[in-house]
Amino acid sequence: GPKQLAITRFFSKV
Amino acid sequence: MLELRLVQGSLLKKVLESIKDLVNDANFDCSSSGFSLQAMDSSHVALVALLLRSEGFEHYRCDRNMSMGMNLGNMSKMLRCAGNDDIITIKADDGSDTVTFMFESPTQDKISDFEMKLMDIDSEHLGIPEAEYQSIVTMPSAEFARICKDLSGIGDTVVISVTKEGVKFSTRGDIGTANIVCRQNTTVDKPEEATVINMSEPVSLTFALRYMNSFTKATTLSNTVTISLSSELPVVVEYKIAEMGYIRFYLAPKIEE
Repeated sequence: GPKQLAITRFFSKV
Repeated sequence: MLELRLVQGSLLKKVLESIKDLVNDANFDCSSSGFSLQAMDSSHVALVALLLRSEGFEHYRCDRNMSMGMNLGNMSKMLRCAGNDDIITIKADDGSDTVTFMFESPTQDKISDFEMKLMDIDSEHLGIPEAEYQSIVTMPSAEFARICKDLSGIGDTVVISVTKEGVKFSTRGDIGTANIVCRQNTTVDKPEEATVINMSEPVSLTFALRYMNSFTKATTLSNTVTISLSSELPVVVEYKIAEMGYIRFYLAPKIEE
């Protein structure tokens, strides 16, 4: 099945 | 010193019920502008952002910015003790390791206070960039909840596709496939019953239904939900909280390997 991406791939730590 | 008095206490009860299964522990941040929270689920796949603006509280005092770490399960246990019509006041002293929730019945004949221990939470705060979304769908929140629930009986993932024809929710599983198309429908009696599609580019993305279903616990907060999609970004599922702010759920997509 499709692979779940992590939210941290899109939003970086501030 | 922090003292926030929310006349419509049921809003806070509903907020907790909608996020407590997604996030275990979170920091509530309090500043002069409002009471907010940002937290990821334990798998770091979804993120919830809550804002309750200070103007929405009957009384709002926050002398200095405070971050209060709370276990949402425990907070929910306490808020469940408030009646739906109760006024809820959140109180904390500077440097205190506890927070107090005070509940007042509308007739002032029952006043309760619950003191909860705070916790140190080392959470990452993520920067959410402003984005132009390719497709933005606003629809009745109950309809969206129904679709997510129905599809999760058939498959584990939902493909959300927006074209000028409408928004399509599709799934596939061992027993077969399902497609639900909602077309733009603005000729309804009440604006909250409308389905409105603002599309600059068609988009199609795949998401885990388990998370979508969890987000729909916020359905009681708003008659409508807004789903914002772009091909390179997490989906945003937003429920407006009447006159006060919002709860936004961000979910990273699934991609074919």
